[in-house]
Amino acid sequence: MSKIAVVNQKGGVGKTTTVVNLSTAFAQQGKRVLVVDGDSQANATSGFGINARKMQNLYHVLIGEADIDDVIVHIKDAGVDLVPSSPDLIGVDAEIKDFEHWELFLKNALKKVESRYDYIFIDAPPSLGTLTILILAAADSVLIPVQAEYYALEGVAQLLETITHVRRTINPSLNLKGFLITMFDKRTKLAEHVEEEIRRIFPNLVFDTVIPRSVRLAEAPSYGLPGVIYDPTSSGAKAYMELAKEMLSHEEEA
Amino acid sequence: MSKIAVVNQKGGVGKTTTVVNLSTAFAQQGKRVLVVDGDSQANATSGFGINARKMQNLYHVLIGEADIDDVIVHIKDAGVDLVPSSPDLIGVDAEIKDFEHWELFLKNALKKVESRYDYIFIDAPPSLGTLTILILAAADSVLIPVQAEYYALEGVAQLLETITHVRRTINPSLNLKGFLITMFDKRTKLAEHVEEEIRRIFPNLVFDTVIPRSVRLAEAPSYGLPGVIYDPTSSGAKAYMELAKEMLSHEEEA
Ligand SMILES: Nc1ncnc2c1ncn2[C@@H]1O[C@H](COP(=O)(O)OP(=O)(O)OP(=O)(O)O)[C@@H](O)[C@H]1O
Ligand SMILES: Nc1ncnc2c1ncn2[C@@H]1O[C@H](COP(=O)(O)OP(=O)(O)OP(=O)(O)O)[C@@H](O)[C@H]1O
Ligand SMILES: [Mg+2]
Ligand SMILES: [Mg+2]
Repeated sequence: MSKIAVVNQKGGVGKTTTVVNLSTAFAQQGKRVLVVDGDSQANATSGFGINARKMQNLYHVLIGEADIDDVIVHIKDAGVDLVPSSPDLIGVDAEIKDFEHWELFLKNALKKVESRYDYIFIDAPPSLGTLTILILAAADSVLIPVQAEYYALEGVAQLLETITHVRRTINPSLNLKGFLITMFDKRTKLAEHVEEEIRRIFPNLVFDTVIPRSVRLAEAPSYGLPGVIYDPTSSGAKAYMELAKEMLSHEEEA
Repeated sequence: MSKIAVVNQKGGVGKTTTVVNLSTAFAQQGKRVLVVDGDSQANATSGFGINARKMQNLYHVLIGEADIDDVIVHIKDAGVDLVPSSPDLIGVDAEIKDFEHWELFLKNALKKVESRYDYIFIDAPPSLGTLTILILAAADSVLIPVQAEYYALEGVAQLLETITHVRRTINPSLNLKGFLITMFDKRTKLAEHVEEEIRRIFPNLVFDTVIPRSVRLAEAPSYGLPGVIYDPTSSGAKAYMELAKEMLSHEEEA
C-alpha cells in the first residue's frame, strides 16, 4: 500500500491533471486506487465529473462530522474511488488548528480504509499551508510536478525544505518519489533548458517519462473525464499511461 | 492614484506575468508605478531580476521591523519601483494574525508612499488566505486574470464571494477592474469556448485585450526582465502594451 502526495506550491504546474490521470492509469493496470482531493478548489473532484458542494466531503471528515467511509464516491468510468472536496475546505484552517496533533487528522482518517487499496493519490493546493502539511503528514512519498518553465524551478528549494521539515517532525517515513516534468512544449528551447537543468540538479530523481503539452488533457475536465478516458490516443494520455508503467516497474524492482 | 490587486486563487493563470508586464507598460506610458510582490514565491521580484532573500522585504514591513521606504527598490530597466518579497512571507500568517486590524497592515504601510505614485500593482499568491486578504483590503480595485481553460472558470465564483466579503467588512471602496483572458491559444477550440463563456457570464467586465500564449513571455523571467522589455515585438508583449492603453483610456473616460 503506497500513499503518494502530489505537491508543489507553484500554481498551475499540473498537480490535479497528474492525480486524475495517473490514478486512472494505475486503475487500468489493475490496481485498487483511492484519490483524495485535498484542495478547496475541488478541481480533482470536478475532473472526475463530481460536484461535491452539497455532499459531505473531506472537510466534514477532517472536522470529525463524517466518517471517511460515508464520503467515498466510486467513479465508474475511471475505476477509482474518490474522497471529494469542496470550497468548505477553505475554513478547515480555523477549525482544526487548535487541536493537538491536528497534522495527523488526515493520516488517521485514511488508516480506516487504506487496507482496501494498493495506491492512494492525494492532490494538494498551491500553497505550503495547513492542507499541504496534513497531506505530507499522511503520505509515504511525494511526487513533485514541475512545469518546464523558469518560475517553476524557483520554488523547488522551498518545497524540499518543507518536506524535510515534515519528515523530521511528524512523518519520518516520508520520501521523494520523484520529479515529473509536465506541459513540455517541444517547440520551445525554454522547455529543453529547464529539463536539462532539473535533470542536472536532481540526477536519478526525475522520471524518464515527460508529460507533453496536450490540449486534449485540458479539454477532458469539461467532460468530467480523465484525459486517459476522454482520449486515450492523445499524446498526454499516453504519457500518463507510460508513467504508470514506469512507476510500477520501479516498485517491482524495489 | 489607483491601487490594483491582481488576484486569482487558481494557480498558474498569469497573475505574476500580468503584474510584471502591465506595470512596466504603464511606466512606459509615463506613469509613476510601484509594484508590490505579495507572494512568498517572490516570482514578481525575480521577474524584475531581484533576489530579495538577504534583503529586507515586504515581510519585514508587515511585521513592523522595517519601514516601506527602506525596502523599496528602483528597477531601472522597467522604470518601476518594487517592494520585493521572499520566502520569509510564508511565516507572516503566524506573526500578525493575533493583532487587531491585522488586515490593514498593508493598506497602512502603503499610505506612507502612495502619494508618490500614479499606480500601484499588487501581485497575490494562489490562495484566498491571509496575504490575499491583506492585499484586497489595501487595493481600490481587482484585476482577475483567467486562463482560457476549463478549471480556470471553476474558482471564479469563490473569488467573487471573497471580494464581496472584503468589500462588506474591511474595504467598502473595493471594486472589480475586470477579467483579463490570458494564455489564449488560438489553435484550440477550448480557448474560444472559454472566452465566449466568460464574456457571456460577465458582459462588460472582460477586457477587450486578450493576452495570447507567447513563449517569449515565459522566457523573459530567466533574464530577469519583463517580456515588454525582453522582446517588445512579441505578441505577448504587444498585448500587455495594448492592455495598458485600454485601461488608461477607460480612466480618462471615467
Ligand atoms: N500536459 C498538459 N497539457 C496541456 N494542458 C495541461 C496539461 N496539464 C495540465 N494542463 C492544464 O493546465 C492547467 C493547470 O493544470 P492543473 O490545474 O492540473 O495544475 P495544478 O498544479 O493542479 O493547479 P493549481 O495550482 O491551481 O492546483 C489546467 O487548465 C489543465 O487543464
Ligand atoms: N501569455 C503567456 N504565454 C506563455 N506563457 C505564459 C504566459 N503568461 C504566463 N506564462 C507562463 O506560465 C507560467 C504561469 O504564469 P505565472 O507564474 O505568471 O502565473 P501565476 O498566476 O502568477 O502563478 P501562481 O499561481 O503560482 O502565482 C509561468 O511559467 C509564466 O512564465
Ligand atoms: Mg490543482
Ligand atoms: Mg504568481
